[in-house]
Amino acid sequence: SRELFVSSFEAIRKSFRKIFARMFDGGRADLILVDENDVLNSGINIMAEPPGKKFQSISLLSGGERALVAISVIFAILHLKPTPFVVLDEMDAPLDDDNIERFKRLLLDFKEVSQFLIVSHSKSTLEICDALYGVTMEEQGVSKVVSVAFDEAASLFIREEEEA
Amino acid sequence: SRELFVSSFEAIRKSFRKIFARMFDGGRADLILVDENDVLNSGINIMAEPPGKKFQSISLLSGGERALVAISVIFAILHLKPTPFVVLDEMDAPLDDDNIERFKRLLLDFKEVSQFLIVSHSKSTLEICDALYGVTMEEQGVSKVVSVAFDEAASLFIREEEEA
Amino acid sequence: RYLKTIELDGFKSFAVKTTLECVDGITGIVGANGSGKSNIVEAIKWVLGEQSAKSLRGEKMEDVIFNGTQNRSPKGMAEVTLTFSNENHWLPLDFNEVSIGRRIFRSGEGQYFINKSRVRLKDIVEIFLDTGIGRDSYAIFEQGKIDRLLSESPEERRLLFEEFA
Amino acid sequence: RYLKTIELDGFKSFAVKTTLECVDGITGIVGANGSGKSNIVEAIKWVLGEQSAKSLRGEKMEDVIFNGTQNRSPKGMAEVTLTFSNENHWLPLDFNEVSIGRRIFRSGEGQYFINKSRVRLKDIVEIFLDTGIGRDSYAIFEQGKIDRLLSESPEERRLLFEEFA
Ligand SMILES: Nc1ncnc2c1ncn2[C@@H]1O[C@H](COP(=O)(O)OP(=O)(O)OP(=O)(O)O)[C@@H](O)[C@H]1O
Ligand SMILES: Nc1ncnc2c1ncn2[C@@H]1O[C@H](COP(=O)(O)OP(=O)(O)OP(=O)(O)O)[C@@H](O)[C@H]1O
Ligand SMILES: [Mg+2]
Ligand SMILES: [Mg+2]
Repeated sequence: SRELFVSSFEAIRKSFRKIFARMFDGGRADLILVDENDVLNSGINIMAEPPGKKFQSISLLSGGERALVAISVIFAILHLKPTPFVVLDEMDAPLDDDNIERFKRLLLDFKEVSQFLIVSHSKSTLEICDALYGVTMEEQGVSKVVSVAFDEAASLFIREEEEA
Repeated sequence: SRELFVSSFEAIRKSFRKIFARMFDGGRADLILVDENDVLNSGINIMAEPPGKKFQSISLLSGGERALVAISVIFAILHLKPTPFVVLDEMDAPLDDDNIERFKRLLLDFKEVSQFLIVSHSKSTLEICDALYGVTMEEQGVSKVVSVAFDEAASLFIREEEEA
Repeated sequence: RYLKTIELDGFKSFAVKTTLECVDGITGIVGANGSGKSNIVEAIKWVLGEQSAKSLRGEKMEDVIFNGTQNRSPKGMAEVTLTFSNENHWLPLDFNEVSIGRRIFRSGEGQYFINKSRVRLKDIVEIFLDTGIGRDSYAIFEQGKIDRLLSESPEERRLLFEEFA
Repeated sequence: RYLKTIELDGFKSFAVKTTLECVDGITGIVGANGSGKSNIVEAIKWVLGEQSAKSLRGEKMEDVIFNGTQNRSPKGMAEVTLTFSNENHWLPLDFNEVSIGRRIFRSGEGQYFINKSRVRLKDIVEIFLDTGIGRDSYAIFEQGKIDRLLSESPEERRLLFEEFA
């Protein structure tokens, strides 16, 4: 129904603006209905303006900025409708060190509500994991999983390099 | 003409197979004409089989494996037709530490022939640069470039974090 | 803690039966390129009912069955099982622990299981309705999804929001 | 060394005239997300004759002109100049040093320059023919190009090879 969509849409707009401002340490963002008069069918556009910059199409944003916008959208929905568990595959790949710290703080907040399973190449991100699993192919083409301690994860890469 | 295309195609196939084997430390790869009987119009497919694995469509390869295949294609062409300079924007982003080392060695070989301009977030990759420039937005939304020394580049990120 | 274990057997590069125990909080997965990390993420999508082979990087669903290496022959079946703790009854079933399983054979034939009893796909879909989990969930973010989320048309994005709203 | 300097003035986030001196070997560019690194790569594509605004992440070519911040007003023009050493005559011009320049104005009107003399786009394209450089060069690898290279159709890939062969 119209009212149901409008109230959910308003809620997620609010949530998205808040998380965006947190991930960008400022700036403005919004979700815009393409056609205000046709709420039941209208498409949805994303508007994003990093702090100090002037709004242009999100296509002009950098690789890392786009990742932060995507993170803000997903976590805005999770904030309103948490799921029992969340799976993130290299969501932090385009982020610089600074933004990875912001992403980590976001995960630390959200983990109170949902269980997280994250894949990452970033040693910094892996620092906040409560458990770490290393996936290896000791036998070529065959995956196996080993439980690793944090400092072990770093050497996991070294060990594979020596075998290679 | 047919002969010209066929000889260039054969040359690049050879170059691609060689560089692939180097980037994957083994394995097999090839460039395949979709239609052997219509050489002048046939499309070209990429076949790639990492060591020990059994060939499947390249869509099933991992993010990092796909990056290595792309690197092998580009450098195979550069090997046959070097350009005065080469610009690479975060070509190493999906690579793990091990593969970044292979990528670095490739750059060190190719830099004898061409000048390289590379954008990277990887401190490891940046170690082999002969000069480093840091791009910053001291004034929000306005880029400026500063020349940095290697240890300075690491602190460049720290300094921005403190300002943020 | 909701998700207790993930078991993969014959799913993509997991030729040998493998079990991952998830912890409360954040479970991290690391490993070299091509080692199998994203395959684990896809196993979760798959067992929850994913019907599109393309979204699992394959052309047909049988592509998820371990297809052999230079030293091992292909397997005839792929199986994934997720075991959940259901003590707070977040899943509408009268069990304290719920296992969701799925199998696929070379013939393309597939099977679904809840606590080892054979069920239909619609039963799986039904129990996850209203949990936010299920195929195409916003809670499962695949490698490379950033571009898809941002470059889809306003109309496609609408569909995503309707699913959530 | 072939490429000596890159000058950007009013191009995307480079509101203030900026010069980068390239060295022999490998020049590295680092910086935070959104700081302007890819903008430099696009400036190089652009001055070599790129005609597609979309391939520069914009909708129309004027999108490359600095469009202002909260504290600065937009500029009326974007200009990029690449200066090359031509001592070994790799460029078919009788100069030891060659500067390639391009400007665009808000009206959409554009200008091209070789050593400060006004030329047409075709003159720029002509001097880079056979060098491997030029628009859509395999030697300029943009952020995100991996997927484009691997997911294009066999026919599109053919076009890339023909250009090289
Ligand atoms: N049906 C299958 N049988 C055997 N191996 C398979 C099958 N499907 C995929 N693979 C292999 O799994 C590997 C991909 O694994 P995956 O995508 O999980 O890697 P990853 O650990 O996520 O790597 P990255 O860090 O590069 O993203 C590929 O090398 C592919 O050959
Ligand atoms: N015409 C313009 N005027 C002003 N700023 C612009 C213009 N076009 C793009 N920008 C800004 O440039 C920034 C993008 O810069 P760029 O893509 O070079 O970042 P980057 O350093 O490559 O970052 P990343 O590491 O995330 O890839 C965006 O924030 C965008 O707002
Ligand atoms: Mg992966
Ligand atoms: Mg960039």
